[in-house]
Amino acid sequence: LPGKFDWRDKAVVATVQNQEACGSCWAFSVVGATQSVRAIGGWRLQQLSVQQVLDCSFRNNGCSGGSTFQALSWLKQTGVKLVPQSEYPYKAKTGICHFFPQSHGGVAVRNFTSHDFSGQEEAMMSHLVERGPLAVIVDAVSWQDYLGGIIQHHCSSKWANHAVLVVGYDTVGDIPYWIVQNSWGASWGNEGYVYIKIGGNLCGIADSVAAVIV
Amino acid sequence: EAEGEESNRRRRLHFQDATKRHAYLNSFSTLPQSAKYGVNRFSDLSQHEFRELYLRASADTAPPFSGLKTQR
Repeated sequence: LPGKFDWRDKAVVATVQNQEACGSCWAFSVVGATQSVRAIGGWRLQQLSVQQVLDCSFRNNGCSGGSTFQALSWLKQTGVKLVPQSEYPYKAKTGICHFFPQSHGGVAVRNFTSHDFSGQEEAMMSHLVERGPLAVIVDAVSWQDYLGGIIQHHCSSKWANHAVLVVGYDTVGDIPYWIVQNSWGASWGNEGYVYIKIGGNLCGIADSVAAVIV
Repeated sequence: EAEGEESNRRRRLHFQDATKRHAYLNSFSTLPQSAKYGVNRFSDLSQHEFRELYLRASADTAPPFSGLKTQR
């Protein structure tokens, strides 16, 4: 494994988004992984519609919350194609699901994997390199006060409550860390990213890790 | 107007609580690369409000990663 790996260097990670006052992190995480994996496959990086997942993934609760696993299961089972964000823009509130004909262009999730990597963060690094950015669920209670730097303390793994996208890692310096894209805007943290120490399953980053196949 | 004043009072209290939290959290940040905690746009929210607004994901139990698959 390389000592440092960042999918942003390959220009397959979209810019940081802002979920605003809507509990839609789970949709941002799933859509972020899908559009990156698509770009890794050689297609142009395109922002896909978070609002479509928010409105249409019926097993979830829109802005009131949801699960990445349920969203990915829905995408896989229904074969719904995610349309570009420009065609179904984000509104930060749950709306009525807009249907598109199968002939309409979009990106379908063919399959996905979901694993617990706790105690195996090195294998998770390998997974990231092989499969693309990973949708994970973390305990982000302490992130309310985060300004930047590498989180090494005060981040329990007991209560999963926030979905984010792991886009890289860096093990070159004194403290190895994960590079994680959040959806609270670019003014939060390190230009919208949070760094989490690798090892010890900090924030529960390795507990629920999903990789998308398109 | 009274409601506005009450809201402002609450926000100030949340902000004061946040300042105390920052001091505690930063006391563990001993290295230059360590995380820093401080005032941001969430500082006037109570921890409960923050959770209710932003921490709305749930996780389904995932099977442990079993490493490389072996082929017969």
